[in-house]
Amino acid sequence: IIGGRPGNSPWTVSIRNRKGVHFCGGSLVKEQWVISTRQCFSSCDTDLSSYEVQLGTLFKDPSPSDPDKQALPILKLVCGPSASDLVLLKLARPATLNDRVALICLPPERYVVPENTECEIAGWGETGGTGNKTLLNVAKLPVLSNKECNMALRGQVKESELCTAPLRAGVGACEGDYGGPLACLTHDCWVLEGVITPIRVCARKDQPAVFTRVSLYVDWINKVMRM
Amino acid sequence: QRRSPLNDFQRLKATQLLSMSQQGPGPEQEEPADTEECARRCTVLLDCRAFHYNHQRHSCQLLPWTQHSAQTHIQRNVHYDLYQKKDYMQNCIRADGRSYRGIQSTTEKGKNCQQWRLKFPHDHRFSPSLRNGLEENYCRNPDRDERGPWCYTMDPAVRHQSCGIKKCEDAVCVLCNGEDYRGLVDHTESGRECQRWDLQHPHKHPYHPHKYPEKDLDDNYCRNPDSSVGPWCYTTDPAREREYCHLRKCTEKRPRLADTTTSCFKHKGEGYRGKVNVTTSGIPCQRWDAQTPHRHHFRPEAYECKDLRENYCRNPDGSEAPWCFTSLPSMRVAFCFQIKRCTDEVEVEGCYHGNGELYRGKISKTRKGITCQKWSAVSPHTPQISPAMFPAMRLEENYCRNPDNDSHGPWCYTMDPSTQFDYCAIKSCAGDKTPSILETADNVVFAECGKRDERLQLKGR
Repeated sequence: IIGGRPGNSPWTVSIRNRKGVHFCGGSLVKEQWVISTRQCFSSCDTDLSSYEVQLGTLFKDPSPSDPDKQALPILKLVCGPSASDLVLLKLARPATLNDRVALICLPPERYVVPENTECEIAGWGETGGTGNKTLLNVAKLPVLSNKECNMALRGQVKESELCTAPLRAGVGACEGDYGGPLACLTHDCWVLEGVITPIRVCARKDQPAVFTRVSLYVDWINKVMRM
Repeated sequence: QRRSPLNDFQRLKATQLLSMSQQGPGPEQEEPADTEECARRCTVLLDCRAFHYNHQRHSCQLLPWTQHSAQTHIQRNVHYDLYQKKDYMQNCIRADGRSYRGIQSTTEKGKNCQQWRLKFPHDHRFSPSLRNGLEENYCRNPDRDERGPWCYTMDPAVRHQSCGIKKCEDAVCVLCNGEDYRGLVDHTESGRECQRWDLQHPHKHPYHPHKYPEKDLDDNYCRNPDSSVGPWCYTTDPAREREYCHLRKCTEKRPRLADTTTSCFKHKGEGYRGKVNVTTSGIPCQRWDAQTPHRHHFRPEAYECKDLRENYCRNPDGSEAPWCFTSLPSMRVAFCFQIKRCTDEVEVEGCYHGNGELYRGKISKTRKGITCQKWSAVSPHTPQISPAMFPAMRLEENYCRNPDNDSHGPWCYTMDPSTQFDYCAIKSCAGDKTPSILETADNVVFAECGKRDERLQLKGR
């Protein structure tokens, strides 16, 4: 995260490859389910044995004896509807919820986040010299309407995408944050409104950032978890 | 001192060896033992050729035969691992091959070997014993012939002939960086013996065979699981962690990679050969042939098959996607996730209106081309939606339908046991517009989720 600060985001998870190296983020939407982005995974039926999800710790590379750390193997990957670029990861066992591990709410189906809603992104990705690169960093971003976003991005934003407003100082997601949450505060609850997708430039000044709009895929998420 | 007795054995996981005619194996040894103790017991017995290790009882059963013995067969049994002495299993030799106990019985010129116990057509002085392994008419080297195992031939005109069994280091050559090497060399270039991949001593390491099933980290053979310059292994010498193995380079032309792409990448992008040369966030990549700002071992000349040209994004090490060293000193590597993944979806046929809840066509495959399961079937998946529950939906055969009005279109249960359901290879009809979501507003209610202790946000650790 560029322009963020070390912070607490108990639903943000680190996805680790077989060498234990963090490569993408994700969000805990149910004790045994994490949502992330398709671009982080080689295929929809890839062998994820020995990949794991790490949660409960603020450290990018916690010590093996970190009492808060939970490391849960990934059991299964399910690809989302074609245009969504989302994936659901089923964990080998449920995460234990506590002060440092919490579920994030899913929005109502087809819910549109009002403009200026306060949101935040979180991740263990590149910091560009800001924040603290050994810790989870969090940055605040306000929602921008699709109409205004389209004016800035020449009509390229789809309904299935969600924008945040450009800030003067560069704030945004970067390498290693992809798949992580855009969490917005609604009625005192944090809701997963967007998923960070790979973008060409980290925290480009005066340009909106674009996320996958989760509310369009809530029916799919619930169906996968139910079935 | 740190050599494991298991080094003399090849392991077959979840396997039991059964003999149909020979006298039964010894009883399972009741005394709990670990695999190394079992190997030690088998090694000292001349008539022990293999052993089962029973994971439930932590005990072993010594066996006087191997899977190459007559009238034996192997079967899957998750409770057992089968360890067989390498000398009996390998079809290549080490040094002069005096320990070779394989079952080749023809010479290099194709002549059949004479039984060692017979003196005809050629009389000779060798008497079979358990120690010299002169059994049947198998090639052996009882006199330490430097040309390796040999035998007397059934041709009266040719008394004996070498069997031409190759040395293990020559039997399989190395292509590219040897990531596909599956040969049987178990010593390093300095002659040190390799440590088994399934052991963590003398060197602790991350390459557990079960974590890397596609790398075939068998026994203690040289392998290249980490995209090094060539096959290597951890050594049994506590003072030397790992070393490369001396193997023959293939002289034949390297095969063309089948899955090369230029505008998108497939799987992990190891075959990506396009010209994108910036990271996802737009940082220019460092040239592969440069060592600044980042020093690295991915020199183009050492990785001839990886196409490390210019500063293009590549995946020479099996990472998650094409990547590069960046030109920023503070950022060593970064993925090039902005390169699109090649679509793995099949061509669609037909279209549906709305959500496709009225679709009554006969398409019966998913977007990935997997055949749909019949709605009335109960395997490979037990459906939660059946024709009886939705008679109006006409859930016939295995045709794509949308009985639950899924907003992403018609779907089906699939015949792939690992994919319960998926969307079908049908597209939304052109001009069929779904209502925009951007004008509606919902009343929002949430339950337990989305709460966090805000004090932690402020509290340092």
